[in-house]
Amino acid sequence: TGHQFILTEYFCFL
Amino acid sequence: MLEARLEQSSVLKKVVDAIKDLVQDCNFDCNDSGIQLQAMDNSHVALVAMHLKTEGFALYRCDRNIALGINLVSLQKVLRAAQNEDVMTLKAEDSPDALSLVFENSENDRISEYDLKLMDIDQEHLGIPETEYGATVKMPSAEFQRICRDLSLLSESVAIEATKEGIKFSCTGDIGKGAVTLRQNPNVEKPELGTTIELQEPVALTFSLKYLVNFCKASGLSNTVTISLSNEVPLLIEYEMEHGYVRFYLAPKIGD
Repeated sequence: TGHQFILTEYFCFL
Repeated sequence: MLEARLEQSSVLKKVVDAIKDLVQDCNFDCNDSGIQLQAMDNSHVALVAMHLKTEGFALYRCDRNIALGINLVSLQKVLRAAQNEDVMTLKAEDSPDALSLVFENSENDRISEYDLKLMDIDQEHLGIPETEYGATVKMPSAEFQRICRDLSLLSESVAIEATKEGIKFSCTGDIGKGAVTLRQNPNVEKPELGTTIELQEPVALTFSLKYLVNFCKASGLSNTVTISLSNEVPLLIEYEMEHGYVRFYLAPKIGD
């Protein structure tokens, strides 16, 4: 149910 | 070189128990602030960040930054040999291929020595910005665990809504639906049993229960858990220890 976002859509690699 | 002594082995045992089902291989980054770890799960949906601060160690020495590449399943096998009350000493050279672990009982008449092979892990770190969250809820960790487990039997996802009325966890599944609402209820005598809600703005988000149930394996680290939510950003769940923390971040789900 629903689309699962991933963290790299919010946080950038250092 | 690294030399770090914990008065109680249970601290590291609990941390590894809390994260081993989320990540398999990760670097324990040792520096003059203590031992830190940041790792994402394979699907890049969840992230764990851990910090054991130097103040939490009976002895701590780390001359230069050392990354200990550890397979957590292997580490857990070695940690099984430590009793919870044992004093644990971790030792590693500057460019180590093994981590030495020594467990000593409180009577000082048993010394167990283990070596754990290390691995080279090319791990990228994510920059996590300081966030002013719309809602911050502090509640007993056991209660949060119970809610996640109960709702996970009905559905894959939970909607979390924070309003001035309280925080509501709700889900809908094939067999029916369920909801738990917690109202602010500070406990003056036992703050760890109370629920406090700081609300800047109403928040409504949906998350995968599979991950939340997984995070709750950290409940043994702290009597309380802090849940921080803002619309359209990952959830932060923090288990604070006396000298450190384990934090989990989880990306939201959108739509049906």
